[in-house]
Amino acid sequence: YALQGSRWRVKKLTYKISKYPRILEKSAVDKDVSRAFSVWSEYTDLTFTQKRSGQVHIEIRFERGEHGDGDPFDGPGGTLAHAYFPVYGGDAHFDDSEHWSINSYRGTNLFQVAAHEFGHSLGLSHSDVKSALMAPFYRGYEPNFILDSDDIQGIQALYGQQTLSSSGSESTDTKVNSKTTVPPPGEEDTQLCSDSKIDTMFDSAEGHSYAFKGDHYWKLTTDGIASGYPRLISNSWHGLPGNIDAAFTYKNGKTYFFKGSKYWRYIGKKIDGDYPKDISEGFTGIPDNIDAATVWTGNGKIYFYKGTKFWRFDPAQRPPVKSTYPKLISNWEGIPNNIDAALTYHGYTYFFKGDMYYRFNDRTFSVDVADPAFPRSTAYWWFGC
Amino acid sequence: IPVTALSENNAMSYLSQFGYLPPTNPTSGGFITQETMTKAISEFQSFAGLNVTGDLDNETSTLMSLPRCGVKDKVGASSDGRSKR
Repeated sequence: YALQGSRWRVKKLTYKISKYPRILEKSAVDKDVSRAFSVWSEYTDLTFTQKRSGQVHIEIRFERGEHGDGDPFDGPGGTLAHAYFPVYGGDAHFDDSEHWSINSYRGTNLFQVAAHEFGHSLGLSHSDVKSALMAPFYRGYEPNFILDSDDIQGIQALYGQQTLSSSGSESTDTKVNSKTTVPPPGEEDTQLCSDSKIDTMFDSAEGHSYAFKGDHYWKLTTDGIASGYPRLISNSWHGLPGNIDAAFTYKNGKTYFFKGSKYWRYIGKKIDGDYPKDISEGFTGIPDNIDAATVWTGNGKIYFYKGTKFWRFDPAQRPPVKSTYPKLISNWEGIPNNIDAALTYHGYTYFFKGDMYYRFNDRTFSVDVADPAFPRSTAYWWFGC
Repeated sequence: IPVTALSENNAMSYLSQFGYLPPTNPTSGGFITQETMTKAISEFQSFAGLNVTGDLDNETSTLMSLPRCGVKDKVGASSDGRSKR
């Protein structure tokens, strides 16, 4: 990656689309531009807020030919867009002669070009890494776009992941801090602290714990929520919808997500093939619309929970679910029916329901007796509220 | 020496636009030496990950014809960089 030499000194940036393209609906452009900014906010604690009027940090315009900055556009093909580095204002201009498209192999993908241009708006120059977003050449529509590690290193060299102390000035051409800083403990999360009922909770292969709720997700730390969260699920796990029913990471390092009658498989945050698939196809014997799922580290078997019942799934057996299943959750002393989420963590299985959670001891096959007693407040013990 | 071939003219314009050559001077007709042109092509090839031949070969011409971002690849070598309005 290459840094131009200037960066923003504030982390809360605003933008305005002053002139929309002719061929796309405004609401669709708003959405794609927002998604393009999220590419960068995903790896920093920068935030981008759209304004409709007034002064903003980054102004976005779709223009044709000469448009007042002495750098005229050249019609279809050739130059697609250009943007200004922070020290020059950060504005981004797009050639309105291009056939801009959204989620389509036809035309020029607005999201990818916008994400690239916003890289310039934030201080990144062109990279000589071919796979990087900041490489100068348009490489065609990529439905499963993922930011390259080169881009991540570049943006974090500029902004780290920590709140920068603001001097009040908005841009500077002073030397950048090239160190990537450790995120500070997250502040109390208003959304989770006011309503800590979650959709699912799981550990990634890298050892991070994530909580999903609606369209958002949070990364958990030992102190609560990591800074910079919540984030949009769809911005990190491309192709994955919100309101996920259940998730787990298997011993092969792959993470499985379940919703309704479908499931998705990811390696890290990259989709691992053609998904979604039917649960009945990949997990024969497991019902649709499950409540939660866990992998018991003791035997590597997968447990699915729905309503008053649970199923044990053993990928190594045929059939993978024995005829003796489902069984009643009430067999497990102290665990309620209709749970929201479950997670295997540090040798225990945790069950979440409403605002409370239960710690299940696999050796005694019952909820732990402890002080304070279970169920405990999820908000307090898991989310740092 | 004068660069007369159309493709070389286009290449010169391209290399100038993206920071590998000084901006074309309309009063001098855009004359540059072959050595300068070869060096600029080599720099572009190196940046783009192509074989560095210094020649305007097919691979290089093809890459130059791809849609791309209008921001210079090299800032400072041939201009003061992009200024705002």
